[in-house]
Amino acid sequence: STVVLVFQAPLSRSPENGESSSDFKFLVQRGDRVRAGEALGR
Amino acid sequence: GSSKGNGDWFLLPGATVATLLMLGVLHGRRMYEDMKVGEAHEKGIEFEFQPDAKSAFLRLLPLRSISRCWGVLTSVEIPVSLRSRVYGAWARAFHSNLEEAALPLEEYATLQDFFVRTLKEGSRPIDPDPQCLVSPVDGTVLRFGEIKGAGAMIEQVKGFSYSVFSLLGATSFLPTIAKGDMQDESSEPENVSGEKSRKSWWSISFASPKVWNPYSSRPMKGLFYCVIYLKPGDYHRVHAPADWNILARRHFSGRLYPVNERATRTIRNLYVENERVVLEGLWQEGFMALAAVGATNIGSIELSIEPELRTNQAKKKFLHSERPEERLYEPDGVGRTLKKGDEVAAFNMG
Repeated sequence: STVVLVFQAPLSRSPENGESSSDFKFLVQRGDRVRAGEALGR
Repeated sequence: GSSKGNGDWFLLPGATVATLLMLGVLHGRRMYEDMKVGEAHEKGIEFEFQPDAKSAFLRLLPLRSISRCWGVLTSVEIPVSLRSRVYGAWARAFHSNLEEAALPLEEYATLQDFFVRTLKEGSRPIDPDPQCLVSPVDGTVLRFGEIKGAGAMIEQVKGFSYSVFSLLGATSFLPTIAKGDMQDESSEPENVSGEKSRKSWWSISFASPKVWNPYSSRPMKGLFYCVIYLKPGDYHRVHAPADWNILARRHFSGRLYPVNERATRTIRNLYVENERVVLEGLWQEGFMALAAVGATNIGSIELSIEPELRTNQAKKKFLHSERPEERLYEPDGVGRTLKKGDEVAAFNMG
């Protein structure tokens, strides 16, 4: 089975080019084993 | 007659040996394929989306009937004397951690009871940082990132993406929040009820490149996703990733394709086609939805917040409606309130 999580989170802007450098940071990598309750992102 | 009878004595053992041989070859081939995929991943090589004959063949199989038969089989009571051996064999085959099971193995009457076992107190500490989102399940992170672009697409594998709107359903709050932010800059969040409250004053823009309004007083919002795959041996209960108000539940009966690594590479729109339960609501930063997607062997999704929901039901031939069955949770606009780490659902076999 599979779980897909979709959520809003803060974005900040780097004023010079308006490109989004998001506030929200994932703390995992693809292929990582995770356990319920562990931080996914901050 | 007797000579003919004597000639047949070897048929049954012969057929059994041939079947076991065939299963052994198939399993060996599968292990070889998995090894090749593992080696490729280690080298950073990523296979592209590539439909094949097997995925086309899967479309012809009665997957739901197979799943329901598997459910009947796994709900057969196992004699107490055999339970620890059966569950021990399962744990060795699928790398389950038996030490964490909340009960002694003899207490699990069926394989289904064992599969949906709870864990000993303290086995899954919840990260206390109020700024962090936690994993809702045990599993392997397949993909994650920010959802950009007007189509709001999520990559299934390299070379194929699916729409988040198709995954969550056409009646998802998602478009409302997006529209709300585009049209009405001043909307303040009332209590979360009614159409206006669906508009969040956090804005997510699918338009890209993002236009930054330096005079905007409101913090900008992005939309993010994370896809986690649960192996058969993993702990299969689902927990709240944050403090979360669940306002709506959508159940898509769909199909029950396998969702292993090979299926993600060969079946188009896998998570949009499969049976799934979508829970949607709000967390401290705005919109949050979780899609629990079933599979052939794990076709049932049980909700702690709505125990009466039944999934993986025998398909009524004439009722092939693709529309999801939806429920809005009371009280209106507040829904079901969960703390981070609260149990919200569980996958089960069959």
